Amino acid sequence: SVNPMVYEAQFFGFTPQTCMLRVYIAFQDYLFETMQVVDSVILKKLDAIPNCKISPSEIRKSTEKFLLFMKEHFEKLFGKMEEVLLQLVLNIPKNVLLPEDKVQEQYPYSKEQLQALQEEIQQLQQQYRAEAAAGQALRAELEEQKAVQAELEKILQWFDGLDNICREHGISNFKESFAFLTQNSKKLQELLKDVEVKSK
Amino acid sequence: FDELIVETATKRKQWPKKILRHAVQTYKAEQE
Amino acid sequence: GRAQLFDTVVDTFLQKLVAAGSYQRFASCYRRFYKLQPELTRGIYEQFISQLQASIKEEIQEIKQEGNLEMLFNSLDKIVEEAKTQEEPAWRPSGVPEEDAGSALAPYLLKHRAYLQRILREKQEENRQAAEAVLAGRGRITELQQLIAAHQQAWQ
Repeated sequence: SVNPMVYEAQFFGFTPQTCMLRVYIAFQDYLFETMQVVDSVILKKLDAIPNCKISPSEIRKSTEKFLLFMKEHFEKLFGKMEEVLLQLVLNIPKNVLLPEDKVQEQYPYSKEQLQALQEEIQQLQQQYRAEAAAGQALRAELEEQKAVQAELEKILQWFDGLDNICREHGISNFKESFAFLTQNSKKLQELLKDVEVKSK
Repeated sequence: FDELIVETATKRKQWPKKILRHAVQTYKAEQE
Repeated sequence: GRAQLFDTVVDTFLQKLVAAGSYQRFASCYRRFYKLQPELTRGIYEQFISQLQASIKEEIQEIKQEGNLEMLFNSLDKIVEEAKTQEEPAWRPSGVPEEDAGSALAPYLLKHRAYLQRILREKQEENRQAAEAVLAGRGRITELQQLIAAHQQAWQ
C-alpha cells in the first residue's frame, strides 16, 4: 500500500516521493550523459589511431556493459538512499504536529461539540435579542412614566395652588369657610328678601 | 495521484485560515 | 539536522556509486581499448568520474534551491525539536475537511460565545435596574394618583 505522505506534502508543498523521483531522474540522466561522453570520446580517439582493429560497435558494447553494471549499482544505492531520506529527512515523525494544525490540539472539538457550541451561540443571540427588546420596552415605559408623572405633578401643583390661594386669603379650612360662606350667602339672601318685602 | 495529494495537502494548509478570516469577519459584524 | 543528513546521504550515495564504477571495472569493460591506450583510458575514466560527480553535485544544489529544501529542513528540525516532549502520536487530518476546519473555528466560536455571554449579562443587569426603576415609577404614579384622588375627594 502506498503511503501518500500527505502530511509531509502539506509541509513541503510537494510529496517526498516526487522529490526523490526528481533526484532519481536527474542522477540517471547524468549517468547516461557522461557515459555517452565517454563513448564518443573513445570513438574519437580511435579515429585518431591509424589502422586500429577496434570497431565502434565493440566500443558501443563495452559502454553498454559498463553502463549496465553502473545502472544496477545505481538502482541499489539509490533505493537505499531513498529509504533513508524518506525515513529520516523527508518525513514528519508521528508525534509532530505542524504549526498550522496546533489549533487541533488545543481545541479537539468533535462535530457534535461544535454543533452544541453553535447552538449555544444561537441561543445566546436569541436571549440577547429578547433582553434588548425588553430593555427597549422598559425604557419606553420609563419615558411614558416621566410624562405621566409630570402631568400628575402638574395637577398636584394645581391643587397646591388652590390651597395656597385659600391660605393667602386667610382661609385656613376651606370646608368650614365654605360652609360659613354658604350660611352667609343664605343669610344675605334672606336679608335681601326681607329688604325687598319691606321696601314693597 | 501526486498532484491530487499536493492539492489536498495545500487546501488543508491554506483553507482553514481562509475560512477563519470569513468567520471572524462574520462574528465581528454580528458583534457590531 | 535534516539538511546535514541530506547532504551526507547524497554524498555517500555518490561515493558508493563511484566506488562501484571502479577503474578496474571500467578497464575490464573497455579491455582492448585499455590494452591499446592505458593512459588514455585512465584519463577518460578520471574525466568520467569527475564529470559525473560535478553534475550530480550541481544538480543536488539546484534541487535544493528549487525546493527551498535547506530552509524547509531547518524549520522542520525546529518543529520536531519543539515536539520532543510529545510522546503520543499527534493529530492528523481526519479526511473530513469540515470536521478539521471546524476545530480551527473553535477558538473564535468560544470567543464569540464569551462575548455574547458578557453582553447578555450586562444587558440583563441593565434591564434589572430599568425594571426596578419602572416598578418604582409605577409606585410613584399610583401614589400621585392617590394624592390627587384624595385632594379631589376633599374638594368634592
